[in-house]
Amino acid sequence: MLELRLVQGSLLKKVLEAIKELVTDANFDCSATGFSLQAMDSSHVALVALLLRSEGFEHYRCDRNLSMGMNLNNVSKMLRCAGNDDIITLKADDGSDTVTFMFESPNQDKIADFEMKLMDIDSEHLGIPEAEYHAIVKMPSAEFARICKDLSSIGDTVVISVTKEGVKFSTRGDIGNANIVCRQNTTVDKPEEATIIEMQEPVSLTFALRYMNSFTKATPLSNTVTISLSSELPVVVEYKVADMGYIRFYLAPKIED
Amino acid sequence: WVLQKHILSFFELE
Repeated sequence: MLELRLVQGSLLKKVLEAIKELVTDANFDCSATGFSLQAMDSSHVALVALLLRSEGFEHYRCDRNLSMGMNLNNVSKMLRCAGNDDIITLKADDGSDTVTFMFESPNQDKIADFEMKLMDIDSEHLGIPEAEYHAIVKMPSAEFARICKDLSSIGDTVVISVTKEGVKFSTRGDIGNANIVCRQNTTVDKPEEATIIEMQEPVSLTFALRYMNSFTKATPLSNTVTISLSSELPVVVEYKVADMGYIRFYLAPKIED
Repeated sequence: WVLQKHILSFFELE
């Protein structure tokens, strides 16, 4: 028996909008720790890892570990039927091949349930070790989204370079090239408007802008984004999901050969 | 010539 009640149902709506472009089908795993997902995009270039910790739910019942295969486009269709202020409850019986999404309006005057068929998905689970990153950049998520969008009108790839001067996003294409430098800036009115750069050593990596733009679909989830870079590893683009978890996007770099 | 690396070349299957 599985029953997860999320008072801030809009978070789940935003999570689906954030990942459905990148991943088509995925297994949602439910355990005592929380509700999680790990999936690669179809090209196996990017990976998304979602965790919504059990403590973040108003009610969390998961009698035994359960993996539910879902088509994310179909989940998104279901969740779009929930109001932004609705409380969302996920329910599944042991051995059932369906999951039920229950939507309750805040004043309890409307209750809807949508039952969706589950699917069998063969998914590969990757071990992601804890890593030391050469540079970690925390910046406003809207600013990062703007930069990715602007650069993708010029080129297909972005070079992200972190030095003591700041973080530089560069691209080049047929019509020309572009460089955007963001310097550390902590003298702002609100902490979420700050750009904070922690650098152990300079790093410069090249990534496909198409994927970066896809990651920025998570922007409505969080005012800030954290970009962790290491010359030996995929970049991690992380958006917090309120105080209950995160979405982490991993993207393999392009390497000059 | 730029090569797009594969995520599986960094992380191992569990």
